[in-house]
Amino acid sequence: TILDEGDVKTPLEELELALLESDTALAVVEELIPRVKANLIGKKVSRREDTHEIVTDALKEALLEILSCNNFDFDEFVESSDKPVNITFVGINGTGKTTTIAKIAKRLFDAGYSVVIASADTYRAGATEQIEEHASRLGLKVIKHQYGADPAAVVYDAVKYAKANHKDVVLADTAGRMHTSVNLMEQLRKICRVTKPDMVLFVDEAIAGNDAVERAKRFDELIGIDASILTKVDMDVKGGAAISIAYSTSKPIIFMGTGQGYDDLEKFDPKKFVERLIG
Amino acid sequence: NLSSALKKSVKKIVASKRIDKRTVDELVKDLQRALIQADVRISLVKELSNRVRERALTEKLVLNPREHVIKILYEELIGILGKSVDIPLVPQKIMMVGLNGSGKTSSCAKLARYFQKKGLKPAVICADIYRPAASDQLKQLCARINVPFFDSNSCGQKDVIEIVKAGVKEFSRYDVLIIDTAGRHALESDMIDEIRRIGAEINPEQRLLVLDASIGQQASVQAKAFDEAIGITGIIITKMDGTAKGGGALSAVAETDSGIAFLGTGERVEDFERFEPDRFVSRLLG
Ligand SMILES: Nc1nc2c(ncn2[C@@H]2O[C@H](COP(=O)(O)OP(=O)(O)OP(=O)(O)O)[C@@H](O)[C@H]2O)c(=O)[nH]1
Ligand SMILES: Nc1nc2c(ncn2[C@@H]2O[C@H](COP(=O)(O)OP(=O)(O)OP(=O)(O)O)[C@@H](O)[C@H]2O)c(=O)[nH]1
Ligand SMILES: [Mg+2]
Ligand SMILES: [Mg+2]
Repeated sequence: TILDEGDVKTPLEELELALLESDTALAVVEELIPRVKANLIGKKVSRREDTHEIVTDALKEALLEILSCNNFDFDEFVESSDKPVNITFVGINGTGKTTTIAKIAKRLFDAGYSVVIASADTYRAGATEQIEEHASRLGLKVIKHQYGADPAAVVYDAVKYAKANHKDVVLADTAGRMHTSVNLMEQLRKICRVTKPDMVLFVDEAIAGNDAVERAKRFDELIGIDASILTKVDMDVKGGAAISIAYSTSKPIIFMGTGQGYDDLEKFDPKKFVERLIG
Repeated sequence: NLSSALKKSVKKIVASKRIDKRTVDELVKDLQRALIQADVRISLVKELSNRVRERALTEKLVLNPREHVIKILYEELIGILGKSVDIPLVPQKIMMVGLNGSGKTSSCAKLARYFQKKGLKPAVICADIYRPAASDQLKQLCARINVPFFDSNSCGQKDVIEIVKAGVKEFSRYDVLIIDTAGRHALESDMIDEIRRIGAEINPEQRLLVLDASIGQQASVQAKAFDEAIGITGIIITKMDGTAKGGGALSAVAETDSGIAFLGTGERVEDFERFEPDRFVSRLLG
């Protein structure tokens, strides 16, 4: 039997609703669902009863495609890069950048790499103290300047220090900022222009709704990101923001933050994620 | 004369005009998209759509169809949000709670400055013993605006309840005591119980939920957990200087049966405004 519009309409509507309720942005859903629909219409199926399963599989396939876009292995990247590797973390205020750096630092350290942290959030109250506390717990060196100093200079110094002392990785923490702030986005552009990071990681939270599209898009347009990290996945969220971010940037999600402890970091698994989302 | 009689009869026809169902459905569909993009809870979007559709079909059409439907939705949204929550300018204890990174600590300083400008004597207690350098952050913010600060170091206590008790005692001659708590979420039962215990110990007159404007479909679930723990009396929506429309606020208001008191509109201590329903709804509908 051949699938027609009537066959797929209801299953697609149910899946569309499931995606929206899981925090997948409307803009993404509105582009995705018609595409899946177009691919299904005219498809041969052996039994009409299988339609719901076939539609779900088609959507899973489309989601996997989005999540696999420009995918790469973080560990392989670090392994094969010239040292020191400069990994810079960027994103909106409060999304979990500083905490994520601590987690990644521990992960790299456990894997045998030497890590230096650049405290390049020279703006927010208590920012340097916060990352210094994390570093001291992990036994790692922090390069910092005084409050209000040029963030680019901090990263630059950290890379210089890493080169001189044969350190493998520099993790650069930057201040949270709104994509709507012309000055702060320009400052971030300058930091990246001057320090030429090997990898720019965009950190955003799973709990965010439709705005996840706009902010990821703007950061990618203005700064250029290599991948994203989705935090606060433990907050009982389905994590549809991962789809929103991957879709709007065409860059992969590489890690998920699943709590506030150093071990609460998981390598992102697109297949597992899609199963959890609409399994 | 004929001309004025014609005018009268045309007016009568227009006045008795009802909008047709097909037009309403199309317009409601557009508004649904706007509401979903503004992060309004899907179930609430459906509810609102039904109410708007019903009212649009039965109410007299005095504007053009599009304005007619938008005006009805606007009224429904204002109805949900209610008036701005007015925090009285009296001696009181204010407890700040919310999800991780939502802006509680920043808002404590902003709120302290608000009361200071109104002539009251605020003081701040840091009850976040978990986040690295939480005290440093809040201490620095308070120092900038000359507001007294109290934390575990001030009393040598390690227990959250003991710190808050000591702080309340220390600041007995201050008007407004603002208590900052650690970020937490609905699934952390021991942390939810902690704020219940703090609330039971000091009986704060105000218990404010600090919510990020960009929160998605989780808003009602999270607001419910906080409300069940301590009873939320007001909401602060932060990061309104971004592009998020704050639709989650509707659910939070509905779940907590309270209202929005303030908006955070930036990182500086002065980026703090009283909530105004009309402006908020206009911005939400774009
Ligand atoms: N539950 C949970 N909380 C998290 C996670 N990641 C970070 N947090 C918490 O989120 C809050 C903010 O984390 P930060 O690391 O300070 O965020 P940030 O992006 O550096 O913030 P700014 O520098 O102020 O922009 C803290 O309370 C963290 O403990 C996560 O995966 N799960
Ligand atoms: N742009 C902008 N940033 C804000 C606003 N309110 C708070 N922030 C920023 O958001 C980030 C998190 O704020 P905090 O006050 O540390 O949040 P918190 O709720 O205390 O975080 P935890 O204690 O970790 O749960 C910081 O970078 C703040 O400067 C706001 O209205 N606009
Ligand atoms: Mg930070
Ligand atoms: Mg805080």
